[in-house]
Amino acid sequence: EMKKKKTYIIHMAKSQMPASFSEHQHWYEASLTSVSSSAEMLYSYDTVIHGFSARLSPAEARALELTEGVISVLPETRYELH
Amino acid sequence: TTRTPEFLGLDKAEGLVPEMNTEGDVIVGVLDTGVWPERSSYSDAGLGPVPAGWKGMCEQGTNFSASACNRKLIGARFFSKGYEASMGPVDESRESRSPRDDDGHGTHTSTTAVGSSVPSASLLGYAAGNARGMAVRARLAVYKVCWTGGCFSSDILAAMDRAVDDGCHVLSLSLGGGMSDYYRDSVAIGAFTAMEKGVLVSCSAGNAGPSANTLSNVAPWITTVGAGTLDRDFPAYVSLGNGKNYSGVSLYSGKSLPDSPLPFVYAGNVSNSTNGNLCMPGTLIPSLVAGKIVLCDRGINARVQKGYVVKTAGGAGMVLANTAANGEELVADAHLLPATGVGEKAANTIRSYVLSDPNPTATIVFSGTKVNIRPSPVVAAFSSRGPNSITSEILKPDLIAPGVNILAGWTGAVGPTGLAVDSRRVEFNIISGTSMSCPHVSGLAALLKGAHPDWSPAAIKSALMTTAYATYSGGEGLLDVATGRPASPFDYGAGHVDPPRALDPGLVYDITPEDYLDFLCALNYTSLQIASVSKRSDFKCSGERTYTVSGLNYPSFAVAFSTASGSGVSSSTTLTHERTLTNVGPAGTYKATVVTSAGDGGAVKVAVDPNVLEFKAAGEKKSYKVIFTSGSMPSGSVGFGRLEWTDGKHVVASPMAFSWT
Repeated sequence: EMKKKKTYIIHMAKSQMPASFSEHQHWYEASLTSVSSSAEMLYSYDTVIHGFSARLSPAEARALELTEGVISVLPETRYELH
Repeated sequence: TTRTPEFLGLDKAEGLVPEMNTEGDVIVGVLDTGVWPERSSYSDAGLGPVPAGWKGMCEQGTNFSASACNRKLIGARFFSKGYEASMGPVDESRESRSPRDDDGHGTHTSTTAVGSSVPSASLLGYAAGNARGMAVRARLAVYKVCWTGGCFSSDILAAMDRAVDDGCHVLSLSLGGGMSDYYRDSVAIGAFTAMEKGVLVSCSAGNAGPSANTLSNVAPWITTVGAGTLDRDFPAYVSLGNGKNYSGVSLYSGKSLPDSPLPFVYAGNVSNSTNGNLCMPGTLIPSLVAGKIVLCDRGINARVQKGYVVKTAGGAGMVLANTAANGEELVADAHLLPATGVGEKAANTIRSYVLSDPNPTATIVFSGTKVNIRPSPVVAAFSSRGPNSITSEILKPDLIAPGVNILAGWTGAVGPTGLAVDSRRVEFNIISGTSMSCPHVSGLAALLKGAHPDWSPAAIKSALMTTAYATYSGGEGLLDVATGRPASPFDYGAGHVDPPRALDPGLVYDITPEDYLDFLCALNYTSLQIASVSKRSDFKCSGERTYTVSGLNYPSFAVAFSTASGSGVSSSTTLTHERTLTNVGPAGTYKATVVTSAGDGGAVKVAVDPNVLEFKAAGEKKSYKVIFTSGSMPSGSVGFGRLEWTDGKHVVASPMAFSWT
């Protein structure tokens, strides 16, 4: 399970950040660690998307999808030069 | 680039740009393989200070110093976390963990878009001329997101996030990732917010042509660019022992072949390998190849690698044969030995000769660079084609631009073939793809943004589309390399970009972010899907409204008539689309004309109501309806037409594609 970690893009509903958090970044980190103690956040995004990217196992990705404030958890895709 | 500025009439265009032009303040962000900052194309001579408010920066990294930037190259960043998380650490022996371009693609696209003027540019003497980008006074910011193993969406999103934050006005992405729905496509998602913040996103349409339904980057808020040819060629013809000559193209620049013809062999006959005809590494038998010219078939390995395989086997030269997959598409390569590429028809005739003649001989005659080639432009065979498989009622590609045999800046890390064995180093290189046509439009968008700073991304895209041309000066339709016959709006969208006219389009079809949200409602997107794309987690489609895809104020029309279920034949149907035009020129009275002829277009009656629009002031908006009435047609029929509004000076043209499903 752990070996099958992949990168996911997690879209968050910024306006649903719980009052207990002052920074979206902290809320994102807490959401991530709530499903995985070892997950590594790659980037957090705040302009063209609201959310972050992280390495997750499929089970962790599914669990995150059910977490409050998560809009979608999309597997990373690979693009090619044209 | 050389030749493209003349071909596009940029010298004329610059005369059209108002003096108050702010092109120098327009910043183009290029997401690609990075930049080779030492190139003359990044000279900042004559440029004023870096535009105020710019937040980008020059990131230090391997082989890249923070001082590499200047007033032309005002930003350079790299993003590799996503790539490294999936592929392991960047192999620093092969590529630089920095904005440095070790590949060449990013230097080529960024200099095409906004490169400074460089006199006497050429590739080993080919395509010589003054090289310049589309918007020579625009600034450049480079965001390296593509590495040897590909371009990963988490890196692309991080770069788009940064580029919009830094203050780019145009983003250029010559990359694609298949065809997924907008809410799953990171480029489409990033481009939505970029559009909301007034940033135009221009993307390559893909190189999967000439098959249909092969487009990438088809979101309506993206400018999707296909590729066409220039009026320039690099002829190198094959002269056979039977006295016949066959035209080909080549950028070979070394020692010529001897005047007398050489023995000519077919690769498939001088190999022990089953696919020996493809000239793949280790498949040719040196004793049977030495000193001869070898006919190799295209496929699987790179064209230039085939030449190297022949060279290492002792071959004197290569004739590279197109197959059905490439048809008559002739893409020139800087081969490492005397070589030329020929179209499918010539290839088949040459192959018959070499297989039937008892003593086949040949030579190759190189003729350098020729211009004023006609017909041009022609739609490139490789250019991906519609219909739009994500949303059939949005016509894509939007337009085409030069993408075949384009000269532009190149890396100093690899030679013009990109092969490791190629020890040559060149400042400019000639390559082909919709990767090359996209930055042409990105740079032209910057030119328009400089001339009209208040135009939205949709208005700029509309201006580029409604002024594009779909016929040659004699009135015949643009041809398609793949068929040799006239192409269609599924191949070229609105047509070929025409910068001088785009700078003064008369009227534009503008679209607001809210209009795009209505479009997503028309697609029956869920709230979560809309939130993914638009970042509006509280947006809800209204239960009281009727949303239609055709309601999007798009500068082109794709009309889908549905047949009665199962009957295979459509009943007579009437569909109505509404559009709104905004006057961006002087007061004027515009009259509508419609031509429906191509394909089954004649089966559609088109009425425009009203068909006269009078504009009294700039900024004024007027709406009209187009009523399409189709007779009964077999399912699978396709037809085309064109709607034009004109005030006698401006022509505001929209292609119409009809399909019966």
